[in-house]
Amino acid sequence: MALSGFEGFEKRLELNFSGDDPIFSNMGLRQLPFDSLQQVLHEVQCTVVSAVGNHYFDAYVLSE
Amino acid sequence: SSLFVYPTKIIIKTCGTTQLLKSIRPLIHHALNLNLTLVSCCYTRGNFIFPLSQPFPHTSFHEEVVYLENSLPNHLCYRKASVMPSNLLPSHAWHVFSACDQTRFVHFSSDFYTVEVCMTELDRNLARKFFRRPGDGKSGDAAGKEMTEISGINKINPNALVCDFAFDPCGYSMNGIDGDRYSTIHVTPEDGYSYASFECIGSIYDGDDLVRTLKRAVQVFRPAKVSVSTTTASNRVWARVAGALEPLGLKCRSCTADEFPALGSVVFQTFTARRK
Repeated sequence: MALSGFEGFEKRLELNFSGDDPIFSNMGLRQLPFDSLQQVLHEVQCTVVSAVGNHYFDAYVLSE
Repeated sequence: SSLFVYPTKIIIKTCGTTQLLKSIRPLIHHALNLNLTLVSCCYTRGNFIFPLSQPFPHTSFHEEVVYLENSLPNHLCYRKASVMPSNLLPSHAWHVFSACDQTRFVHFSSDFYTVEVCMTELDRNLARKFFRRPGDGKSGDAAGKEMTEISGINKINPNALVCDFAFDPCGYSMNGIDGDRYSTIHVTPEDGYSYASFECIGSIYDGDDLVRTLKRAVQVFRPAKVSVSTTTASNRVWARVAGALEPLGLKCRSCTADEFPALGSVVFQTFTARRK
């Protein structure tokens, strides 16, 4: 094994939420402004490099 | 690394020396502004290859659990942390933390499963496909698209819309989206610490889809060592994993199971190539 290199093994976090507000029931967290996501990712030390979405969810490829 | 945002669910998966757990507090804060309350949290990872390079709070699993405990609201009172060992591959232990509130604890059920695959010692010739040609003049998106095709990743789920990216000088990430289901692949191809991961979700009613998908994903890399974590509420999905990997010359060396709040059953299996 190399003494040092890029760490491939990922850390994975899943958070589930609930809400009673019908206005948010369709989009919920998908309404988070992109700036807010970037702010969160800044804490993690990542940035968005590519993105795609459909009717159900949004998917982002991140740096690192 | 990848981020998936559903209306009431967020999944973040990051590699390298990222500080993933630092996302918890700001995510809870932003969700509250949308009148959304956290009901469950799950954190998983394998064994780091370079643990001494990890920054706080990822310096040890104990440190991570302390950080998680302190970051989560008190109403997520059902909590469990466990390291699931692999007797034969101590380098592939599986670390799991989960927490949920009372509602989720009592009423949790799901027809979906999550499969997380970690592969090391990739076939060198296949790993080479994830290196960019010096001076290729391509964007990360264009180079990523090329890697998706030449590696065969595009054939794992032909129905999926793929979002891919190639890093410079090497490395690759993709997200696949197919209806409400995601899949994701990350590759670190450098010899000596080569690594690839595959993750997908599926329904327990999908029949042999998991077997087909796993076979195709693992064939892209032909790794010498594989670990598979299967999470389901109430189904023996894990039993299908060996059926997918053993025809590829991988033999199951260990199998560990445990129960977690808001997750159900987590089964952790390790495989090594018969040629080794």
